[in-house]
Amino acid sequence: QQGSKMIDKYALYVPKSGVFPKGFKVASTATGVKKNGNLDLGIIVNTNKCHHQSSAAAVFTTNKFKAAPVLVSRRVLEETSGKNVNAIVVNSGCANSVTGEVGLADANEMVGLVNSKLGVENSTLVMSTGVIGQRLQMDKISQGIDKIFSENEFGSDFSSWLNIAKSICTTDTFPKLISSEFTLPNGVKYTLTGMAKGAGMICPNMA
Amino acid sequence: TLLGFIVTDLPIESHALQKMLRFSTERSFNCISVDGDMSTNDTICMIANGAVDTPEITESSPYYEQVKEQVTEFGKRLAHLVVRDGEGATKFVTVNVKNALTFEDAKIIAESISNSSLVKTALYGKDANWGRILCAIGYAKLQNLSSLDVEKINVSFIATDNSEPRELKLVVNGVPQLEIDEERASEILALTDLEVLVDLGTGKEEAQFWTCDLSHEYVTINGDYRS
Repeated sequence: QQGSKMIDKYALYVPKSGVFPKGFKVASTATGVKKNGNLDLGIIVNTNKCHHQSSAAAVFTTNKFKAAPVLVSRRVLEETSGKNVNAIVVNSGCANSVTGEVGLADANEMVGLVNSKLGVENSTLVMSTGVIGQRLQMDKISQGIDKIFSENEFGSDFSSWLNIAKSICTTDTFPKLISSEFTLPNGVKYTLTGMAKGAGMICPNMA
Repeated sequence: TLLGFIVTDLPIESHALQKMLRFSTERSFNCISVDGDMSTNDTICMIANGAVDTPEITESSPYYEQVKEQVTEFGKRLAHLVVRDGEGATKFVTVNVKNALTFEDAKIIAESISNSSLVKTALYGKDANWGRILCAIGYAKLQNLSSLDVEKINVSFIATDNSEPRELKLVVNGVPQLEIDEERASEILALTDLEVLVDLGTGKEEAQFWTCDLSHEYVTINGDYRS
């Protein structure tokens, strides 16, 4: 038997431009957690200070063994009721899962570092993806977060968004980034931008 | 692992945002399967920063339903990309179960078909193996069997390229079509995008699940992920 011919998924599914929501900036860097030196840390921040405060929501795995970042992000949302959450920090290459109390401490440290840079407590959600059962290399992650903020590597252009989409990939063959502009009946335009990663271990049932 | 985030410049009240994201996820990210495995890290989060100057969207807002539908369709587009990138996948498969007694039954059956390794390998091999589809329906973890009637079930492949005939019937009212047009089946199964249609004929509810085929490459990729 022969499978279908291999298709160039990157060319087919990765956009070459996009429209992005006002007030968000993104950054990514290679910390060295990924052995191949690819981008492996991304941060998205809300810089909007006018009109309304931000709201956040999330759905999480229903797997009994929830990874440390899942527990930490859920706590942040519970404590804030989803109000005034302004950042997400994501690393790839290590899932920080089944890592016990040290894993929880590491996930808390990640959000604490970003919170301190933003100057607001309980303002950051965290996600991790990669190998299960290994401890995060927090020295590399911390340096990466420091570098992103100290060198102000944030941007809001297309390549910045594409790079953060790449930074969350593991076995993905292409980054998943989409954006759309919509118009409300009152004529106001708004934007949705989304990114995802995933290629295997995929049958989510999130709640 | 599935990770994703959606950001918008609309102002959306946090409770309304959570409800909207949950609705969207139930119809998008929770309806995909590459390999049937659930991660310890799956997370989708959404931030609405309110940078657009318009009244905040709440559950009672006149625009709530519209935004909820737009977020749901957006979630589906993102979820579909994950399936298209399924490790080693060569096909994107929509499993459409309609006319079930309940939405839950339709979704459970669609998920059962989507998670069947034998259905997925048959799709990879372009084999119109309706027996494996019926088998996966038969062992679906339903609460009861009221959505299933062996004399009413229909199973078809649907062409996704607008070619005719669009529908290739494999099982009609529970009767296998033994003289399937194998040439047409091969044409449909050679497409990158496929649709499997299951009409249960016992109700009016429907659900969709999105999956991919299972190829040799999946084993190659996952045989040494940790080491």
